[in-house]
Amino acid sequence: EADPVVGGGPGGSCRARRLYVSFREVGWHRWVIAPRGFLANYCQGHCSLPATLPGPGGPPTLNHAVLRALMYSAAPGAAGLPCCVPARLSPISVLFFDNSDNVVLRHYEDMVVDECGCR
Amino acid sequence: ACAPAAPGPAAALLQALGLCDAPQGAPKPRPVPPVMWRLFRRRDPQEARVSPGRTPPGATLRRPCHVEELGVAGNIVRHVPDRGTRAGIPESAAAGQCSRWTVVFDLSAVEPTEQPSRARLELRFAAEEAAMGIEGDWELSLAQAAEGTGVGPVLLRQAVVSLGTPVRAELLGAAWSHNTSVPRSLHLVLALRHRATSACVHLAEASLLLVTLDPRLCHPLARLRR
Repeated sequence: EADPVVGGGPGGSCRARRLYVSFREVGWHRWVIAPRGFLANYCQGHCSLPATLPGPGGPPTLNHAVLRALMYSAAPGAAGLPCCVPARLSPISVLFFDNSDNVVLRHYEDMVVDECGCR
Repeated sequence: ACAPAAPGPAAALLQALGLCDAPQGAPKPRPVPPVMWRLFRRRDPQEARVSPGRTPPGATLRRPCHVEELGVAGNIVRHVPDRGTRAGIPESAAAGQCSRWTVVFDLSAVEPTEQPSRARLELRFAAEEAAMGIEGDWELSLAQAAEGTGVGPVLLRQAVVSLGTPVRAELLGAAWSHNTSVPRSLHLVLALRHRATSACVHLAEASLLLVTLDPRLCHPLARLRR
């Protein structure tokens, strides 16, 4: 499940959008004990100026991203805008039965987008 | 080590999660051990997350690739039930001694790339009220099972103070050495004796809590952060 982006297209400046991954949807609900799913989220939005410059508390700006946004505003055809990508991620843990009926807890790094940034 | 993924997003996601294939059919219903619930609840920061971008305080302080609660490196924890019959070994009973038990752990699900960091045997004993009440002076001995009903060399001897709580023993370094990969299965012979009396108990449950580190799921960057 994902939040619909208002008005189609990238919609607004670069930020994290809600995306929920449901284990039931992929048919794993019989052997995944917990969680039922997780908020993976995703990044979308414009990276033109001023969005490329961080708001208060936002992710650190890459100078190169600002340079590209400046170049784009001066000469749109030269190089594209920076991309809106994950800037900070966090882990999840999954508890499940494996093929040998063991109860397994696996920990996966970098599974959830907490913050997006222009790169 | 997995066969090429079958087409489709579910198979691709499975492989991304380092799982070769989804368990076939519904697993045998069995209660989830409390220790696994506890570990899951303490590790999964999502329980409290409500909107993108917010993380509960403390969640990001957790060292990646490390199981804080058990104090070892690792990103996979398995609770492996005993597959043995836990029936006593007849000849020991015939000789008037307390029973010895064979326990079997199927570790074939552990991949060769996984590095073990903890292998905690947990035993629950049950007996008549009188035997359970005898404190101290129990001794647990653990040996490799040999072919047939033979018993190999003793791997571990450990004093047991009380039978009221689960008896735990660390097998890593005893049943197999630290720097070798996990064996595909573990056959052990256990005996519990009381030094001062001839009291006997019987083994109600045996399980193994195995912690391993799969370096493929442990990003260098995550390690650097640590």
